[in-house]
Amino acid sequence: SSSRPVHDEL
Amino acid sequence: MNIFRLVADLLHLASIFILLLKIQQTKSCAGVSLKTQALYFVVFVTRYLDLFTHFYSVYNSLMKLFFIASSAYIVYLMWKPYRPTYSASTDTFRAEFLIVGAALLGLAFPDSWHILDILWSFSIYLEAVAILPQLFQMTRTGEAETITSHYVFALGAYRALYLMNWIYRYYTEGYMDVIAWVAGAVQTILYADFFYIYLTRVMRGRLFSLP
Repeated sequence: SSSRPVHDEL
Repeated sequence: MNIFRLVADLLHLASIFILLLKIQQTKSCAGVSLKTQALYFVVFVTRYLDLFTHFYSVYNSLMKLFFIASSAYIVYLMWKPYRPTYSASTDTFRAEFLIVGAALLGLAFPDSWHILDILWSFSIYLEAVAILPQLFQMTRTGEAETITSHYVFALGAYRALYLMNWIYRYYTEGYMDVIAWVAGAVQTILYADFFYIYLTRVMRGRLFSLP
């Protein structure tokens, strides 16, 4: 699951 | 974090305070779409489930908690104490179509097949169109209280600044998020008519009224 995209925006 | 994104987030925050101020000052939620507000609550709850799985920053977590809590509070205010002032007869956009459409898009084009990413994608697609019941209501009634139009303008400006944030991030970080970009562009375009009327009328001290 470490390849999941990162969503750092609100 | 860059200036476009920071100002955008603060405008988003401001829009919520403007809406709460409108309800409190006029002691009425007339002209505010409960459907749009309920959709925003669904958007925030489905998008911010990563509060439990991923920590970005105190700023990020506090903003997420605020957006969930404030949207729940607004829905509560309109549903219970201010219910008698709610203009249900003009809030007639079929919001269920938006939910079904966003759900289908989320399943067809998810960011990944992880359940949290499907819900995230659903929330991005739903946010893009969540303002439609509000815009539809303003079109039906032909005008809106000035403070309500300030609320919609702050929301639209927040979206427009996110577009600039993405251009900036693309060139400075190589950041890409196609789902958010496409949905965000659609979302901003939906405000185009409103922006025009707001800038030509409300800014000159007149009511938001359709020409």
